[in-house]
Amino acid sequence: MNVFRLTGDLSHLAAIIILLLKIWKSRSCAGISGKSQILFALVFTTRYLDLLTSFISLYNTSMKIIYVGCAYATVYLIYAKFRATYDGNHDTFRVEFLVVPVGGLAFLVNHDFSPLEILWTFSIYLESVAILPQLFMISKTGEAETITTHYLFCLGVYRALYLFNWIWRFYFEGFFDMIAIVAGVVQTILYCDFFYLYITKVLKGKKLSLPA
Amino acid sequence: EYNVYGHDEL
Repeated sequence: MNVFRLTGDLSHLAAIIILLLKIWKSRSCAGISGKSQILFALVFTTRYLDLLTSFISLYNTSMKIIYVGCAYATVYLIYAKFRATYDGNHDTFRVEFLVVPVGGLAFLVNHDFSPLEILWTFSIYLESVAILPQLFMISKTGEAETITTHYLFCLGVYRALYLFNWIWRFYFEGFFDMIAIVAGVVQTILYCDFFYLYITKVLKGKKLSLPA
Repeated sequence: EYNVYGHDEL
C-alpha cells in the first residue's frame, strides 16, 4: 500500500458516495446514466468474486463489500426507487457495443484461461469504458449538474492515481500487471477531455455546459 | 489457487 493507491481508493469511494448522496438528497437521478451504473455493478461483481476464494486484508475485503453494496444501491435507486426521475430518453448508449467486444477481448487476452481469471480480466476491460454511457449522455444533453461533475472528477482522479501507484509498485516492488496498466491508461485518457472542462469551467464556478 | 497474479488491488 502506498499513498497513491490509498488516495486513489479514497477518491473512488468519494465518487461512489457523492453519487449516492446526490440521488438520495435530491430524490432524483436526473442526468445520471443508469447504464453506466449497471456496468459498474457488473464490473464490481465480476472482479470481486475472489471475496469467496481468497482473503487479502481486512481493508481489501471491507472496501470490496462497500463498493459492491454501493453499486447495487445506486442501481436500485435509479431503476426502482426514483425510476420516475430517470432520464432514459437521453441514456441511449448501446452497451452491447461495449460488453460484447470487451467479453471477447477478455477471452483472448488474459493472464490465465480460467473462469475467475477471465471474469477478472473482463471487469478490468469493462471498467475502462464503463463511463462512456454517462459521457455520451452529457454530450447529448449538453450539460451536467455541478455535483455530477464532482462525481466524474473523483472517478477520473481515482484511476489517474492508480497509474502513479503502478509506477511506484514497478520501481519499488518490481510488480506490474500489463492488463491493468493498459486498461487504466485507456480509462484515464477517456476522462482527459472532461478534466479540461472541469478545471476551466466548474472550478471557476460555472456550470458545465457544452457549446451547441 | 486463484489469486496467483496478485490481484490485491481494488
